[in-house]
Amino acid sequence: MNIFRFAGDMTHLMSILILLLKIYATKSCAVGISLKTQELYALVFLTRYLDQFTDYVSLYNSVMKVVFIASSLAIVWCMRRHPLVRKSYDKDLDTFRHQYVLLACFVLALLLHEIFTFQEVFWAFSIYLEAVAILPQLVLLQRSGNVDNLTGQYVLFLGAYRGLYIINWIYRYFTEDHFTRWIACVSGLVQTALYADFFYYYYLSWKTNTKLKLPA
Amino acid sequence: EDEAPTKDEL
Repeated sequence: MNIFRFAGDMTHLMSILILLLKIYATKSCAVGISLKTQELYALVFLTRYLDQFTDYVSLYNSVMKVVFIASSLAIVWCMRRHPLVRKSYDKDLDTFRHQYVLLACFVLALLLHEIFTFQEVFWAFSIYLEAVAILPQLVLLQRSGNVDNLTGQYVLFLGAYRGLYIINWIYRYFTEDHFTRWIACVSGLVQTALYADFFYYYYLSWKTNTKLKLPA
Repeated sequence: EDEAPTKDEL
């Protein structure tokens, strides 16, 4: 464990908790938040942590896996079940066909994995899925331009998580003799590029919104 | 056979 990875995990957790708090605590509507992206994230954790009960890495690792699964499912539950929130979720805007993404990632995982076992294929699937899970949110943001519920902190922590993980991989590459995580690194770079695109549209929406608000 | 490295990252 290095400080970059620990900080990356913490900022990742913070981004999830900020979104959960925003949706649940303020009972605010979930306009502008893509339920599909949140469902894909929950699926990423569920398929990645299948080894939760078979391989023990550390207490930190086991606890964080439970926290990630619980918090991501809590967001999905809130957006699907919570009477106040679900009414406001605009499903006719959140129309990204994520089935295709699921299928593409699964086929890719069947072709590209470290070892052809059930857990390893689903681990690779979760890595690819995490890279593209932001797409429904990106499309929704391009359509709605609404950043009210996607607070700046959420985007900030999401970016910090990606940046710190890339530094973590560079650090491990130079300090550990045979550190090769090609699947995670290449997919992580694709994910970071998509996040950069998301941040760009977030900034544009935020800028136009502030301009719109000015004359009022 | 070479074992896949343990998945120590979250």
